[in-house]
Amino acid sequence: AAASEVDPLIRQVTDVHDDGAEPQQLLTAAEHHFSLFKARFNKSYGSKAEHDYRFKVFRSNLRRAVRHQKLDPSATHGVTQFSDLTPGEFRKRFLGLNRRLRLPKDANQAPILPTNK
Amino acid sequence: LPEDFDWREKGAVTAVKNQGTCGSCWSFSTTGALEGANFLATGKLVSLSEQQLVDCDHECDPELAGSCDSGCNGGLMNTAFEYTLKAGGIMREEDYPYTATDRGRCKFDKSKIVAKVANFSVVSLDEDQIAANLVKNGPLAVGINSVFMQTYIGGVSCPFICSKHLDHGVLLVGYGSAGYSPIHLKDKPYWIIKNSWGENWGENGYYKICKGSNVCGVDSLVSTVVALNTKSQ
Repeated sequence: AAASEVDPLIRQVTDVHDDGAEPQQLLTAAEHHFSLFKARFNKSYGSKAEHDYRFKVFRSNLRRAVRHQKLDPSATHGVTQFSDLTPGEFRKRFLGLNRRLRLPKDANQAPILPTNK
Repeated sequence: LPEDFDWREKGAVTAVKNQGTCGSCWSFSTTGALEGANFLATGKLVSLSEQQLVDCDHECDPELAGSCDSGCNGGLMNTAFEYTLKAGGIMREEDYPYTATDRGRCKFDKSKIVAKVANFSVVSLDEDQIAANLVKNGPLAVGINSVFMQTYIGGVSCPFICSKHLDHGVLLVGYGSAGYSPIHLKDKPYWIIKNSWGENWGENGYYKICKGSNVCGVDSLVSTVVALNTKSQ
């Protein structure tokens, strides 16, 4: 359901003017979809400034979803529960693989298994 | 190797969990692999405690000062297996429930251990070996680059370009031989990945990613674990 709702919007929102500005009708559509996003994921913001900032991030993520859709056409990309987060916030809050930690040099190597029958 | 394989169908995978706003993916990847290994060893599927790892596992890389498993600030599955081996095992989820914070003290109770690690090892960067280890030993703890996961809704993810810089710990539970890729106009094989962002994310909490060329680094940090049969002790 999310994919079918979001797909048409995403295509529209990327249709920005040459100067980078979004046409008013697309901004309105983005606002509508931001409302749907907030309702679906129970999002609320403490102030108008915060709300406006999250809307800006949301629009940016819609454009990002379009880029992902182009780069990854066999999957469906669009609005998710993370659509009001910047990549940095997403990384800090929802990832956590500590890349500074390395596999120990003496880590056991799994034995090579037969793969034929 | 079977053409298609899915540990979910064999009862080795618990329900999708949700790490909340906490960088504890590494603990979910660790428990997921041990849940599967414990299922193979005992015949019983028991949900294991991530919170024990978040609160109690501060295992460090001995060669890199200050690099330790660190609750919501991140960790690594292999060091978590090392901790589990040293601690003696992991408690049941319901005995040590998840809170999505790392501000609590360690409440590990050795008398309530339900799963123990016998040994763990890293699997070579070879997709047949990864599949063979998956089939033989159960779900595997893997690292992945998550850049396409923030916007993922469904289907087989097969990006043209994806960094192999690993930033997320997940669980490899199976593979399929035929996910249709419109750009390639043919069926592509894929891995089935269990994530820890709840059932409302992706395909009921799962992610499918192309098999075949270490897409998003999914083949490069793979760990397999074997559990002790606690019933026979």
